[in-house]
Amino acid sequence: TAHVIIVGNEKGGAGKSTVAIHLAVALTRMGKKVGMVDLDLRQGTLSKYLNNRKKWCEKFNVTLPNPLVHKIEPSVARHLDEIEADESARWAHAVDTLTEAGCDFIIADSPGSDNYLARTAHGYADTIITPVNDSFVDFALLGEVDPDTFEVSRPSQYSEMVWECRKRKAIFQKKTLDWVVMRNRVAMLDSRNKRRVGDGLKKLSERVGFRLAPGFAERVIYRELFPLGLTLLDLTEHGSTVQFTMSHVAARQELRDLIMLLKFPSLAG
Amino acid sequence: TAHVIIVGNEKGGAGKSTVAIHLAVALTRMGKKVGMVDLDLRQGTLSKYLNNRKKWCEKFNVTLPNPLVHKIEPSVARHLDEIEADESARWAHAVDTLTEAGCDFIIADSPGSDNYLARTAHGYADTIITPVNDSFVDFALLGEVDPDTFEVSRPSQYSEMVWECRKRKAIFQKKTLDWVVMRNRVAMLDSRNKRRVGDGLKKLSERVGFRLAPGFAERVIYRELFPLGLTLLDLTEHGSTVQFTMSHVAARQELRDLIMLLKFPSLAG
Ligand SMILES: Nc1ncnc2c1ncn2[C@@H]1O[C@H](COP(=O)(O)OP(=O)(O)OP(=O)(O)O)[C@@H](O)[C@H]1O
Ligand SMILES: Nc1ncnc2c1ncn2[C@@H]1O[C@H](COP(=O)(O)OP(=O)(O)OP(=O)(O)O)[C@@H](O)[C@H]1O
Ligand SMILES: [Mg+2]
Ligand SMILES: [Mg+2]
Repeated sequence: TAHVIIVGNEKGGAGKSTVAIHLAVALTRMGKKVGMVDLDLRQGTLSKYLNNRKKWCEKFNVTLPNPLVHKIEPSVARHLDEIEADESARWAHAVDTLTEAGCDFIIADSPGSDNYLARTAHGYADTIITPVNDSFVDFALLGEVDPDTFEVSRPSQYSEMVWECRKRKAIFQKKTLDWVVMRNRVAMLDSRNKRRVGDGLKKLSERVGFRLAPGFAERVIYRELFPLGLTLLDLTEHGSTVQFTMSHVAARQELRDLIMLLKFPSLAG
Repeated sequence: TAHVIIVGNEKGGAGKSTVAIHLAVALTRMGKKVGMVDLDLRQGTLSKYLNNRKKWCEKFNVTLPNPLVHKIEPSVARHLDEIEADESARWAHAVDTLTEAGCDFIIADSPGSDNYLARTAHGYADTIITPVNDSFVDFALLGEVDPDTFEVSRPSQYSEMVWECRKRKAIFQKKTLDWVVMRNRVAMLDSRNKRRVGDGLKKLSERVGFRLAPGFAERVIYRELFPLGLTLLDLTEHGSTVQFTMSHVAARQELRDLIMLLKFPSLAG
């Protein structure tokens, strides 16, 4: 069976689509067969990224390692019961199709909002990866903090949603759910805010049970290649003109460190 | 009647809530009566920000300039026709209530997704302010670019939505809609990506008819005060311990420049 990875955070702009595409390209380049599902039916950042990649390959007549994509069509029903039935069925069909196609991994990119399709997908996750900005605005979706002590007072809505998924997975599937949280777009400079968010995440990780990954710094290389559909891992290919820089080398290390921390069973040994 | 400002961008994490709170506090401190509506019913960043502010004031027994908030309850209906009817009515009621309360401005913070409530509110706008990250991932919601020339090929979904609002406003209300786009979280360092996004925004502004505002840099001061419910404009008040820095002074100027560009009728003279 395929290992299902949901890149999720109901907070907008945390970096879900960015993490999803980089993880997918990395795993594909490691020889894994990767299936992908874009759950952000309206915005479709992931779909656009992969479409740009396809056009790049056609234009330069090159072959790049590509994940296998399964498109989910939005429901056109008008009653939530029907819409939810459609979405459940289409998600299940996506997972079945990609599994039958021999995928080692299925990576689903969630939207930056809480909706039924995203929750349904979270329920299937073996691994949930949650990027989060270095900010208490983002942190607030995971946990509440005391404004004086910056102690974590309690988990909030997204943590509760993941907790619910974990409980159901344990009861109905007798399986565990690995939840990994990673800071994204971290500034190079230290600041009191950075230290406080870091401390908050450490304390919250113990309370709600996620593992804390090293994360990605704010680096233009993570976003500037979107129109070409490329990632930093593709930059040894023909047709790319972006120079290797220190930031690029550091980004490669960040991505490698993330994958090592994820400890996927099929990557062991 | 109140001047309705929608802070909108269906792209997640563009900085809508951040711009909304800073604009609201700035206008309130200029002596204007400001009403606010949080349209992000699930995430509620703006509501949390204002709630933190209220707790801060209670704790230190101080009075801070505060906008007047009108809360919208989510619909519990299960059919889209009923949900949309509820949302239309509750939005209209919010505008009426805040207008009758004597508000000069009503600022509504939109969610980072395209939904009926956000679209309905956009239809009432006198001014739409759209923050956007310095990134073609964000740009993609406004317009498509050619990956070679970085020329703008055509407007995309969010531009089309605003264009639709503008048309209807002209036909049904015989009024104009001012659309202002501003880059947010702009890096201090120059880069080819920064120049390309800047050029793309200039060209797109002429094509789809928005005015381009100077925008905000990436500054910790814009986010570190969220747990206290304060903004940089409040930092001369009792109880705050954040030091004034060059970044703080520069942020004040950015906010001032934005307001000057907005040229609200009631601020003229
Ligand atoms: N590590 C990074 N360094 C630089 N830019 C980044 C990084 N991660 C994300 N970005 C940029 O930040 C913005 C938000 O990222 P992204 O779109 O991946 O987030 P998201 O969580 O998928 O958002 P949404 O909630 O809208 O789906 C984009 O403009 C993206 O290019
Ligand atoms: N100019 C800025 N400098 C530093 N941090 C910023 C700036 N603007 C926004 N942020 C941070 O970026 C993140 C996204 O900002 P914000 O939540 O305001 O965006 P949004 O468009 O309201 O997102 P959503 O789509 O989820 O509603 C937050 O962590 C916020 O604190
Ligand atoms: Mg996304
Ligand atoms: Mg917001």
